[in-house]
This record gives sequence, structure tokens and C-alpha cells, in this order.
Amino acid sequence: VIEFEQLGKVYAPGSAAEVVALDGVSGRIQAGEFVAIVGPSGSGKSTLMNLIGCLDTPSSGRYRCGGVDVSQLDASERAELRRQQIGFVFQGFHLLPRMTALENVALPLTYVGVPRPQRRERATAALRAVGLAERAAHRPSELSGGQQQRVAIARALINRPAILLADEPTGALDSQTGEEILTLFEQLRLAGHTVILITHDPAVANHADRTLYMHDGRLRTP
Amino acid sequence: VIEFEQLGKVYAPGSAAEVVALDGVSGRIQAGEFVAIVGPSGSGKSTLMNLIGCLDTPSSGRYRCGGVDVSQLDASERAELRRQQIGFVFQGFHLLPRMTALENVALPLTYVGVPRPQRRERATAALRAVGLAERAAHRPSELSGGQQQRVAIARALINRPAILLADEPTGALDSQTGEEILTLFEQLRLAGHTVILITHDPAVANHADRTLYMHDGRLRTP
Ligand SMILES: Nc1ncnc2c1ncn2[C@@H]1O[C@H](COP(=O)(O)OP(=O)(O)OP(=O)(O)O)[C@@H](O)[C@H]1O
Ligand SMILES: Nc1ncnc2c1ncn2[C@@H]1O[C@H](COP(=O)(O)OP(=O)(O)OP(=O)(O)O)[C@@H](O)[C@H]1O
Ligand SMILES: [Mg+2]
Ligand SMILES: [Mg+2]
Repeated sequence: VIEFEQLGKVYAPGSAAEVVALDGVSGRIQAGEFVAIVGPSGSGKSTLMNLIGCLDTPSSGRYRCGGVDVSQLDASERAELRRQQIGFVFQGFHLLPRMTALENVALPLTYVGVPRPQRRERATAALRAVGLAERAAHRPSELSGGQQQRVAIARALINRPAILLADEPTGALDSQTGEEILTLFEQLRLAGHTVILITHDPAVANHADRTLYMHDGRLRTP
Repeated sequence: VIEFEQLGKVYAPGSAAEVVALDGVSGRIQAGEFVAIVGPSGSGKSTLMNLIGCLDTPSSGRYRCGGVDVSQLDASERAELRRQQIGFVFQGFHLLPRMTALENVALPLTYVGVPRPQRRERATAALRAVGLAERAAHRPSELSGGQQQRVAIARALINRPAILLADEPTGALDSQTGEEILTLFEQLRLAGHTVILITHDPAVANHADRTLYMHDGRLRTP
């Protein structure tokens, strides 16, 4: 499903503020695999995830998603690929502040043309799956940190994406709530979906089939 | 230093969306103590912290900070108390996006009238203490999740506040970086400052002198 070769990302290249976020990383992730990415703060984990999710473009190297060379796609083709294939749980949640929890969760369904009554029904079911059915009418500012994270997770799962990318999905959760979320991810993987998850919690990484170790923009082979 | 009695907080009281966030909690925290607050997602930890930090007002109960009954203070007196006594690390970081890391860290010093050259010097030292001296000129959007959290920590420490309130301060950090931050907190406590920290990581709670357990808006005595 996912193949990346010598992928590099440099911010502000050639200037005094140049930062090498990724320094030539390569790897392959099969369909239906559950992979964890671990590593110190600032080591390049989110940068790699953003490239895999077609949210950003690499400075160098090649990336193929489902056999398609992503560098050959234009911006609207990349957006179409994201919408059809990929679900995101961002490190900062990125919920829309003026929408309710239900509206935030239903949002991905509006992009693929699902009619309103089905959107409501599926979004309510997704909120129930993360334990927040009673809070559907609340806005993000009326929810705790961990509740906001769970809304972001429900939004990422609503389209049952072929590839789920989750950046520290249990970072704001206590261990019991975190385990409940990981069970949802394992159900997705059992159904043949690919799950890629960033964490710095070894107990979370243990749920994955294998772990990639990032350090200073490089992948260490364990 | 901190005494709270039957503290309650209810959102949207009397309406269909009523939520009881805190259900009558009492406790005392001495000056120079290091206390951890743990509990499930949505149990009331951040709500209690916001009341202790005079960022919000309780629906019921009493709160005294340094012997002063906070309910007798008006908004500007509460702001003065916060500025002089309390440092915050918020769960969502709350960094100002258009300011650099250095400017964000120096901000609390502008409120207490420290001249510009000293602000710059102390802010640079605070960034060095959290391992980010080279990133002083970057804005929050150019930093990783864990780096942003460390900027928020440096900002909270810059005024060497009498009371440090930290809401999941190591939530976005790997365990090694997290330990370095906790060492900074312990140095503050050794110097006689009070540290109150929310976490769902037992390894972090172990650094505290004692732990308060929240559950459904109540404090359980262990
Ligand atoms: N403005 C608000 N309106 C309605 N409910 C609110 C509001 N703010 C907080 N709450 C609710 O109050 C309860 C306690 O929230 P709080 O943020 O204190 O939880 P927490 O223990 O910090 O959780 P987490 O570990 O997820 O951060 C939650 O159920 C939350 O949804
Ligand atoms: N827009 C940008 N401009 C400059 N540097 C950037 C930018 N975005 C990210 N970086 C830098 O790239 C490096 C990798 O960042 P990344 O967000 O991938 O780290 P991470 O491994 O996810 O860290 P964390 O665990 O703290 O979230 C960091 O040093 C970061 O500061
Ligand atoms: Mg990151
Ligand atoms: Mg909280």
C-alpha cells in the first residue's frame, strides 16, 4: 500500500533558519498492517505522517500510495486521494470550534455526498463508539481535552478509511480510555484496513505489529 | 497556600445540556508541596485547576489562595493575583501563533514591567532550560507538538511563580524529554514553590509528594 524511498523534508532551505526534518527515510507498509512510529520530540514523526497522508510535499525522494506515484498528482488529485483513502487524527485535534461534536464527526461524510439523515445516524454511532453519545450537541470548547481527542478519533473513523493515520491518538487519555480507543483501531485492522500510529507510550506501541524508530529525521533499523 | 471547600462547578445549570463538572471537592495544598491530580478523561481535573488558578469562578463552595478569599476579589484583582503568583501550562498550550518562541516565553515579563533587554535574556535562558535555545526565532506552527509544549513550559517558569499549575505538561513528550521537564519542576519545588500537576501517566505522578484522585467530579480519598 505505502512505499517511500529516501524521503526528505527541509524547511526554509538554504537560509539561517534551515531545519532538516526528514533526512532520507525509506520503508514499506503493507495493506492491513498496524505499524507504530516512536521517537523523541522533534525527531520527524509528524513530518513523515504528513507526507504519507499527502498533506505536504517532500523536498526529495519518492512516495507511492496504492501503487500511485504521489509526486505526479496535482493538488486536487491529492485531495481526492485523501478523501477516498485516508482518515486522520491530528496531534492538535483540529476540530472546528463553531460546530458541535456531531457536526465535526459528520464532516468527512459531506465531502463524499452522503445525505443528511445517514450522516446524522453514522455520526451518532461513531460518537457512541468513543463513549460520547450524550455530548453530541456540545462544541469543542465545552469538552475536556480527552473528550475533544475522542471526537477527533470518531471523525477519522467515520469513513472507514483504507488507511488510518493517528498522531498521538491517546496522548490526552487515561490508560483505560486509551485502551478502548486502541480496540477500535484493532477492529479496523482486523477488517483489513491499514493503521499507522505515532506514540511515545510503549504500552500503545505494543498493540502494533511492528514499530519504526525515528531519530533526528532518520529511521533506525531496530 | 491553597484551601478549597465543597467547590462545585456546573455548566448550563438548569438546562437540558447541564453538566456537573465538579461536585463538591475539598482539599488543602501547603506551600512548597508537589501534588499530582489523576483521573479519567472528563472527570473534572482541568476544571479544578482552572478554579485554583483563578481563571474561572466556582458555582458553589469556597476557595482561599494565600489566605485570601478569592470570591471577594473582582476581575482585575483576580488578574493581579494570577500575574504575581501563578504560572500556567495549559492542556492545549495556548501559544500566540504570530509571535516567535522567544516572544511567547517573554510575554509574562511584559505584564510585570521587566525592561526589554532583561526580558530577552531571561527568555533565552528559559528556552535553553527546555532544550530549545536554537529555535527561539521560530513560530509555534514551525515547531513540533512536543516542542510547542516545551515553549509553553518555559513561559510558565519564566516568572518563577509561587504556584505552578501544569495540565498534562508531558503529554506530548517522549519519556526522556518528559523526565528533563520534571527535573525542572522539582528544582522549583526545592526552592519552596508549590507545584500542582495533572497527569494520566503513573510514572509522572510518582514524582509528586502525593496524588489526588478525581472521578466524576469528586475527589476520592485513596
Ligand atoms: N464549557 C463547558 N460546557 C459544558 N461542559 C463542560 C464545559 N467545560 C467542561 N465541561 C465538562 O466538564 C467535565 C469536566 O471537564 P474537565 O475538562 O475538567 O475534565 P478533565 O478531567 O480535565 O478531562 P481530560 O483528562 O479529558 O482533559 C467534562 O465532562 C466536560 O465535558
Ligand atoms: N514549518 C516548519 N518550519 C521549520 N521547522 C519545522 C516546521 N515544521 C516542523 N519543523 C521541525 O521539524 C522537526 C520535526 O518535526 P515533527 O513535527 O515531525 O516532530 P515530531 O517527531 O512529531 O515531534 P513531537 O513528538 O514533539 O510531536 C522539528 O525540529 C520541528 O521543529
Ligand atoms: Mg509530532
Ligand atoms: Mg483536562
